[in-house]
Amino acid sequence: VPPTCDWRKAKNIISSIKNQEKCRCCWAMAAADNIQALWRIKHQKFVDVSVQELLDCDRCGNGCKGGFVWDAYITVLNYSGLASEQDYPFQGHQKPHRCLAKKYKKVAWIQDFTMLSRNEQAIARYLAVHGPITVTINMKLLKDYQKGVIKATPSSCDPQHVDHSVLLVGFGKEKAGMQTGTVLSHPRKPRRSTPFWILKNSWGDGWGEKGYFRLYRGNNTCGITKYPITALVSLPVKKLPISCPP
Amino acid sequence: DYLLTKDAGPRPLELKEVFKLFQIQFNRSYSNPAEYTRRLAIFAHNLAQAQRLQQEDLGTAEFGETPFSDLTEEEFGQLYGHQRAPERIPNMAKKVESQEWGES
Repeated sequence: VPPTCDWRKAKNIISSIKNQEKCRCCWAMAAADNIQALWRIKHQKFVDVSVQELLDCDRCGNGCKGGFVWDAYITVLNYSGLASEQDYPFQGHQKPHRCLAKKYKKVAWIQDFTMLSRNEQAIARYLAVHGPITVTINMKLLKDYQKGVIKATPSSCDPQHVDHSVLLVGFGKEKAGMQTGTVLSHPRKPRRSTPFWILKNSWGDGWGEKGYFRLYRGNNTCGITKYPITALVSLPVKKLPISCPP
Repeated sequence: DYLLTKDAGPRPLELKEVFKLFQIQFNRSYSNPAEYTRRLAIFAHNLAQAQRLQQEDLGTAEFGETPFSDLTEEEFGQLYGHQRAPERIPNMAKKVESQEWGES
């Protein structure tokens, strides 16, 4: 496992931050971002895939009322791929629309999807070699989050109560003493370097660290290892054309 | 009132200035004085909660005003949380036939 990995630094792999507004579709946005990033890595093609197709064609038909990333992947398999965002744009309306997937040419597709082992080292290795994956976490501490690395305990952030899906795009280590003065003076704050995950949220770029946030890596903070799920795109190649920038 | 006196970290006067800046920054307006007062109380409560999270956090995170600072926990959960993921993933209803790799 490399010491750091940040897919945001690779050109044209991670798309801009989405904003789900009043539509509870974090699961669809995370899955679409996952497929999009893998397609760009494996096929070296810049695609922008439709979130709305995942909402309208989901087998549960819940649209903006919530869902799960695994249902999004099943939709992509059932409809043999995803239309482009341009053809089938995100509406964010509350009630699901009739599924229009069959109307549009597919710009990306997947062969399958898989769940990784609940081990943060293994997840980091997979992320660095294959690309970004989706994770589902307890979002309780995100409402008031501004920046920095959140390190929680099971009592402050129940790892069993996961209710928000996001895209895992990298990991790193924050050197000790990089915190602002106020934080250092606090007895509970870490004196050693802090390993962290980098996660892409879908609440707009006015939230968090320009739409991203960081969680402590190594103690299953907020249940990050509960559902590490990713699409499988194209043939497993021996050597990836590019690997994760350090 | 209780919330304002109990939770308002900054003096009520400052709190209102902070809230005014919040409304400008995140383009918030409220339909009537009662709603304004209610949102101000929620805002004060959330700022106090952010301070508590700051104390409790074991990492380097900083908490404070965000675009959601005038929402209650319930409103935030209704807006942003998807239905709770089940304790275990439901078994897949249908097995995908193996397809030739690389095909659409």
